[in-house]
Amino acid sequence: MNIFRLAGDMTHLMSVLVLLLKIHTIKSCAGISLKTQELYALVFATRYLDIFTDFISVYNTIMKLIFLGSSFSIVWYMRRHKLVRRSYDKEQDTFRHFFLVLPCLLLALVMNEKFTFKEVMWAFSLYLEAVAILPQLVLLQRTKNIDNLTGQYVFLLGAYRAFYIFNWIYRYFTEPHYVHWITWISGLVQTLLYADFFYYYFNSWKNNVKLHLPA
Amino acid sequence: EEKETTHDEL
Repeated sequence: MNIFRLAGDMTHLMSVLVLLLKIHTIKSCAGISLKTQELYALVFATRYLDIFTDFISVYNTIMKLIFLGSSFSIVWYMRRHKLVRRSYDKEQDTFRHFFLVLPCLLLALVMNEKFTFKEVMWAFSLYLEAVAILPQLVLLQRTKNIDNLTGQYVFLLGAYRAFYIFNWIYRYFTEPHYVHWITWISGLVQTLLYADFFYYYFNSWKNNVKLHLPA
Repeated sequence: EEKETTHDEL
């Protein structure tokens, strides 16, 4: 474990907590894409298949349970909770996430570290995580008013993967044979997808104006 | 036999 990875995990945890806080306290999910939340639930479900078979550490297991629990409960809130679901913007959140899942699955079948169920699912979860934010970014472009919590949520979500890139660089130089091209490339693509959001987020923060993304 | 890679990252 290195400081970059810990910072990445904590940032990722904060992004989930910010979202849960928003949904649980103000009982609203305005501006949040259910499609992205469902994709994240699928990412964690396919990535943590080994949660009960391969024990890495207490930290690893607890974090996996938190990410699984929070992502599924957010989907539950947005689908089932009578108050929260009312604030869900169904008309605007129209990204057909099936068109993200299928290519990721096909790519995982072709490009994986080992053609076993677990490894294909691992590769699938990495490719899917890289593109899972797209429905959310599309929704942000459409709904002009981005409230602070949603902006912070997306920002933290992007920052966590950026920290992970530093973690991979660090591990590459400090651990022999630490080479995971699939993880590195999908992590890089994922972070690049946030690039323009970061640009507008920093500008709005610097000029102290409300965050809005150009059409 | 080739060791199964355990992915230790979240």
